[in-house]
Amino acid sequence: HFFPNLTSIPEELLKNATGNPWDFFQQLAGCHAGEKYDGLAKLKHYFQYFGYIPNSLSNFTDDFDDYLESALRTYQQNFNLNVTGELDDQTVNHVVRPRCGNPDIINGSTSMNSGKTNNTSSSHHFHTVSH
Amino acid sequence: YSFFTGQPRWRKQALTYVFSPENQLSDEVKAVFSRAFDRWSTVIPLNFSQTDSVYTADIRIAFFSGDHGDGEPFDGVLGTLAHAFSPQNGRLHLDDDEHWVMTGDVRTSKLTSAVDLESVAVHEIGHLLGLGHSSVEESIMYPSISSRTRKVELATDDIEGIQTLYGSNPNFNGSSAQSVQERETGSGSGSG
Repeated sequence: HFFPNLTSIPEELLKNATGNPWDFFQQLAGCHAGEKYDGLAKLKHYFQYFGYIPNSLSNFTDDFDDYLESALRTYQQNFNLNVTGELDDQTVNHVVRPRCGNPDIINGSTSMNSGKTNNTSSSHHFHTVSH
Repeated sequence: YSFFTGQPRWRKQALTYVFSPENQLSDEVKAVFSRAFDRWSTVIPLNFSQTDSVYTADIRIAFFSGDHGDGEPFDGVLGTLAHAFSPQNGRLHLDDDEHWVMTGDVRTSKLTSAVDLESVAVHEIGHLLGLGHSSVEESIMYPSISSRTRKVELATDDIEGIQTLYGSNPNFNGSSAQSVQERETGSGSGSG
């Protein structure tokens, strides 16, 4: 759909404009770690697509788990948002923005904020124990 | 700024690009990409020219809808807008379902899903040349761009990044925005 200029956009399209495929994530604002919400698995796929959750993981659940919290912290750092690890309004409003399809993190590596040395997020990486 | 792993870059200075014949793009659309390439060639010693040869072109530009065979399907209006590959792959793909606006102040559009084509083209060409995403919000290589937004001028972060890969255009005077603007308004020297 190409419009040489703004006046060439038909009225019909203005009336019937469709939404953003990620608008659904707006409903997830306010979700908390450790709980379960319909749709969080979809959000995890979003973060995996852009490199924030390893490709080795699959079969995502709707649990607000450590993987999602870690992805949120890294995402927030890369986009200069408050690093909370939470699905706050500021973060969700940013997640739904249109964007380039190229991942931010490739094979776990990035030169965006989260990949720089001496960053303050090192203390936020989740920890694992044998289980 | 950031680079792809291994900092891949083009090894020649004269690159050609071709538009997918299947898209049958208008001259207006092609002019948008020409301006976008100009913004990068202003700051680095690379030049870009259009060719009609799909087989010999270094860069191939195409609009696709949904699944188009590279494992990265597009998702309709908004969401992901485009993607491009690292050097020397040369593929630049844009989502055909977007509402692409070519000229005019997209910020005043009544259509909330209107996307400025040149803004996205400049970003994706950055990937083609070897830049990854940047956390600097003012930069072209910042990953997201809201609809009804125009951002086409290279920021200092973009210029430093691309000049790390290719060096500086000898004619670059430190102000890419001014150089391109002069050309658009016809007040430049015209020397090309």
